[in-house]
Amino acid sequence: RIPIPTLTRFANLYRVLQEAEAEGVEHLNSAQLEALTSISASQIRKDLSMLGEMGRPGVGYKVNLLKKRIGSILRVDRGHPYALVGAGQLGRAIANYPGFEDYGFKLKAIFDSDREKVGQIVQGIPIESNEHMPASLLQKSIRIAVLTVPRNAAQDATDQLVAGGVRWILNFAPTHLKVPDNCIVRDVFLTPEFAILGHFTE
Amino acid sequence: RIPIPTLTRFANLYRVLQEAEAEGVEHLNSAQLEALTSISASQIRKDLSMLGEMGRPGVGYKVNLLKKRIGSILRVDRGHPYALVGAGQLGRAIANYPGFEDYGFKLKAIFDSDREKVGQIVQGIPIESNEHMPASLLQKSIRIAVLTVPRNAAQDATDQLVAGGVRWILNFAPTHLKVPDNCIVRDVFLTPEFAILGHFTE
Ligand SMILES: NC(=O)c1ccc[n+]([C@@H]2O[C@H](COP(=O)([O-])OP(=O)(O)OC[C@H]3O[C@@H](n4cnc5c(N)ncnc54)[C@H](O)[C@@H]3O)[C@@H](O)[C@H]2O)c1
Ligand SMILES: NC(=O)c1ccc[n+]([C@@H]2O[C@H](COP(=O)([O-])OP(=O)(O)OC[C@H]3O[C@@H](n4cnc5c(N)ncnc54)[C@H](O)[C@@H]3O)[C@@H](O)[C@H]2O)c1
Repeated sequence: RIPIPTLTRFANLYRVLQEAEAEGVEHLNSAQLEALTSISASQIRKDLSMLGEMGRPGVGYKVNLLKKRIGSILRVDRGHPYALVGAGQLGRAIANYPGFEDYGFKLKAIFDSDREKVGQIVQGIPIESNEHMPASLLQKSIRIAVLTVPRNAAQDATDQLVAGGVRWILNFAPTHLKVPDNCIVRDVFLTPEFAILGHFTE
Repeated sequence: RIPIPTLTRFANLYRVLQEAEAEGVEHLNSAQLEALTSISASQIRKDLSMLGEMGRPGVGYKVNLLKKRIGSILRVDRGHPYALVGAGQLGRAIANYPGFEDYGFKLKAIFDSDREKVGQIVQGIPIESNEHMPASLLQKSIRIAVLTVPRNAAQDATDQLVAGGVRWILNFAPTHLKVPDNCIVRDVFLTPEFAILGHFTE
């Protein structure tokens, strides 16, 4: 198992390698990678040597090979079908964002509790009522969900997701979710990012 | 200076204390705080003792006092006027989200390069053209910006922000921004969160 902080660094390296490959760059050394990611060059060398990738002195790492190598760790080649729960402001921004497909994520179902939203089409996918969520998730074999419902609806929606076979949840609602041990929740809280900035503004 | 990881924990504690105060809870001990934030109880005790907050044995910490104490560190009582650059999917979700005001953040200006968006009103604020950005920022004395423009427009928009006197940038565009030393950029990358989940889905 690769620790989560290392995976986060790999995900950022992958983004930079993708960009470099698109621009026709063939090699990048750890100092250049540091300038592009703000991960220290020594940390990058350490992480990559863990993969057996040493780079050539004076030349650096081969961009397309390194990208493939990290991509396979992140399993970008696999399709990761996911469900979106809560088709509000943030949910729609995520549904309409093409960037997640670069990592293999493909939106397959959208759920909302608002009668008026049910039946609307987003990215070619009809919004379903949250009442049928467990059955629909099981039928589509969806194991990953992105949760963008209000805080007070989050635990209830999570219980439905778990009942529907979901095992990985990306949670944007500012609350701590209780899930069974075989379930991984990743909290993505945006508000603390603002709060930190507030501290610095003398 | 309080280190950023500690500030992040304080921001999460603040959210939980706000919720507890709204529900009429008077005391919380470190074990209860751990269950609500997934920060370890020992880390919470360590962080709070740094503030001189020890809690009473068998009773815990007084919720409203602790909230005030952490709120003053995060300077939530100060108004933090900010500008939003890029009124697209994510930008509008952020502009329309009431949660940031709890930390003192108040949207004061919105900029976009799309002629069709200029003049539209979001949260009572007219979208201005990015062409007048530096002058408008200086006139409104705005020092904080949230950047939600596409990756390839991000560095250029950042240079305009710095020219307009902005010193703190919350960056959502997946790229590393170059800024002068007196400027703080906080990257909020959402894509790596998906990538990490991808690794776990066996
Ligand atoms: N918008 C932001 O920038 C932002 C920032 C930080 C945190 N968040 C968090 O992200 C979440 C979504 O925020 P938003 O701004 O998109 O809110 P929103 O109100 O625009 O959208 C929430 C959606 O969830 C739906 N919903 C409510 N209960 C549901 C349930 N049980 N099952 C399915 N759908 C349900 C609503 O009908 C609505 O469409 C919230 O928890 C919010 O605190 C948002
Ligand atoms: N939507 C998401 O869920 C999501 C997820 C991860 C990352 N991001 C990143 O967040 C940023 C915004 O994403 P989005 O989905 O809102 O994109 P979007 O295309 O919907 O919005 C971008 C907005 O920026 C404006 N713009 C372009 N150049 C500008 C400039 N120089 N000055 C001012 N405005 C300018 C455009 O007119 C548009 O309104 C992107 O960098 C994207 O990679 C978004």
